Amino acid sequence: KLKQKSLMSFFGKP
Amino acid sequence: MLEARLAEAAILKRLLDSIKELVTDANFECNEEGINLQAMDNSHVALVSVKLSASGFKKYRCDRPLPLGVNLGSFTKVLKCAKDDDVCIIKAADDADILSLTYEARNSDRIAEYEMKLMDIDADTLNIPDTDYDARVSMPSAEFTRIVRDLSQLGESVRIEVSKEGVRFISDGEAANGNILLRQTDDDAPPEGVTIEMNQHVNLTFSLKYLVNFAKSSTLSNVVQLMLSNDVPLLVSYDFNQGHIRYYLAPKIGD
Repeated sequence: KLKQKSLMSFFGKP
Repeated sequence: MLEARLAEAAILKRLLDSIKELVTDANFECNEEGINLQAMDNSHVALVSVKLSASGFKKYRCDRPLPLGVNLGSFTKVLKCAKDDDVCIIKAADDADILSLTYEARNSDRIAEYEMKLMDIDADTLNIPDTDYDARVSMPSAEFTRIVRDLSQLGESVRIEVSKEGVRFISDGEAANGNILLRQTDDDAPPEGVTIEMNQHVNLTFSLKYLVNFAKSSTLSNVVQLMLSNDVPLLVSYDFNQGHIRYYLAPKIGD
């Protein structure tokens, strides 16, 4: 089963 | 203050059509180099990034960085009042809460003026790292639109696989499945052909509803580039004369 990741887990806040 | 004169309103109209269903409100960040927008959708799965270069305008002036907070639904409505080939002038004073838009008809003396309320938007911006992608696929944007629309009939997700064979789009729905293979076209370069550069085999799964949304940008460019690396967000990029629109989409990953 695949889970949708959030972009926040790849891109950090500046 | 900002004063920007765009040769054709069509570019802005198409840009807004490309982002209005993904994002409700966004800041258009204006500075002397041009206008940029970065916004995430509500679920934080997709991000859109727009760049309009100052050189893409017939006239462009922006004295100091100016964020223009806009409701994209309202902006779309105001832009619908412009004809595609109208000259479009946008103006905002420093600290203003109004954006003024003027549409000058190409072949008549008609001048239409509109004003739109601006808003304060407290949006998160993300740092997007420079990435060396494992695979780059360039293809006609109409082909990409067709693939994601076709496969979205079958299921919610698409698996994109880049291998020596080419790029394969695979949908495995509950009642039906399908896959489309595009091979590199040796005799045809973009915009008509498909080019595939690959350092490493790539296999990723994405939600189709976002890709269908991104594909609306095919009105801005005949070519789309997909950049992929395993376990990182997909980059979907459309370049046009005045700038670009780029979308990032987080993958679906097994637990």
